[in-house]
Amino acid sequence: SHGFPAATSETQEQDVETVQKYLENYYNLNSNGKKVERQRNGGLITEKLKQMQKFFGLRVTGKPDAETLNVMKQPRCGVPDVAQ
Amino acid sequence: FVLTPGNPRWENTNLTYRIENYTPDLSRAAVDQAIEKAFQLWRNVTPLTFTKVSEGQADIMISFVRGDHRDNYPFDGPGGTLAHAFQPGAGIGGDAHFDDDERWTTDFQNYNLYRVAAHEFGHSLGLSHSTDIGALMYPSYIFSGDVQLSQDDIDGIQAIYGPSQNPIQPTGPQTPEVCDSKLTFDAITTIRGEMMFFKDRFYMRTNPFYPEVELNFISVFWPHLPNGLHAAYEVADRDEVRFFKGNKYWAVKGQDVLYGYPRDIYRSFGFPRTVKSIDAAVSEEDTGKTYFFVANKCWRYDEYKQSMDAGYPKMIAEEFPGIGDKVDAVFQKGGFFYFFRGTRQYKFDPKTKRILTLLKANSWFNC
Repeated sequence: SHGFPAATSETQEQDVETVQKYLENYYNLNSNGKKVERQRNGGLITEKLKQMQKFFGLRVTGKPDAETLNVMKQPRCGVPDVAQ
Repeated sequence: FVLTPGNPRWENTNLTYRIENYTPDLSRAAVDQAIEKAFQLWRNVTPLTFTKVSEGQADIMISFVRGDHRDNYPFDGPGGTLAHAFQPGAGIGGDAHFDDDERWTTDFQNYNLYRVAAHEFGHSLGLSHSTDIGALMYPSYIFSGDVQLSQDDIDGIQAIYGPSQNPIQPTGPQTPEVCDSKLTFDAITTIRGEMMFFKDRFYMRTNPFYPEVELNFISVFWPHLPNGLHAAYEVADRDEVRFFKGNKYWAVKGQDVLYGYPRDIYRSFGFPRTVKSIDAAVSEEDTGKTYFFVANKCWRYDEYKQSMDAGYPKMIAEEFPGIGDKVDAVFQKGGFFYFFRGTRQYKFDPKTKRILTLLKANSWFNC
């Protein structure tokens, strides 16, 4: 949830780390340490992001937008959201 | 709800648990109690029983650990991952680990052990994460003041173990569906150019940046507000929103609850003691007149003089013809009043005292 008024939907790309870790921990992204932006198969990241956005009822954009990052920064359970 | 793939479950429904070690953040008794209450939630709705043992191997081993604790799922320091648990099975199956780099509490402060334990034990029993934000099995940590199984959690665990032997089947709260045509509201207010709709423990929020409706717990913004609000209105030129429940009200500025609340409506607004609660309220920005709706009557309060106007209460049917004789919620936008009664919404022009449009209550949610 955003404060009042809600943050704009502009995306701050510097949270690449957050995205990488979150998708590895909870959406079975296997990237053996390669950084997201250097991922050859950027399509895999997009797919995993869409999976996460769908799970949380967010707009399914495949992009790490502000509301997606907002959810990723929330403390949570360590059990993945998708079957291992 | 989601059952863990492969549908793992405990065949023996009389389970044991053991707390292997304790966090330094709480007394042993507080940890024991939080864990016991968390199991109690699941016991109340299933045939399962949980017995605490102090030594040897229990079905569900509970421990406080940090960092890499050799289960292939290292914790990550403060924040982030709070805890995890393993699906039913032998050995590590069913076990629950709590990150001791977190601060564990028994109140609103992060993180409430009872709330997290109740979630983790759902995994220990065979549940995966739910997409229902009102469910205990939702992945992100949200503490709304009370810890209870939602209907989604109950449906999930009973899909695995069947109902409890309790003659009266316990039920849980349902999370509102924004596009449910039967959706009704407890209260609605504008807030800093946006609109917030309240129902039970939840708010629904529309704002210009996101077409989607944001739905979350009221406690995310105002932890100490009660659930099931009765009325709410904004005094825009004071950047203040007032929330009413029973004969009490709270004032907030953004996310900050102002000091010295709740106050009572009698002393602050001059209501007679016969008024036990407010159904709805709205303040007209350009006149500073606030209308309070109670049963079939309405009062008018002058925000500048800070007193009730003479000649009130009046019958709602006289002051606002056509909207019926009771109001669930109301807000003002663009000079019009939007009255809500059940699943109906009336767009009303206070200048001409006429209804302009009849709408569905959830027409603002772009369903």
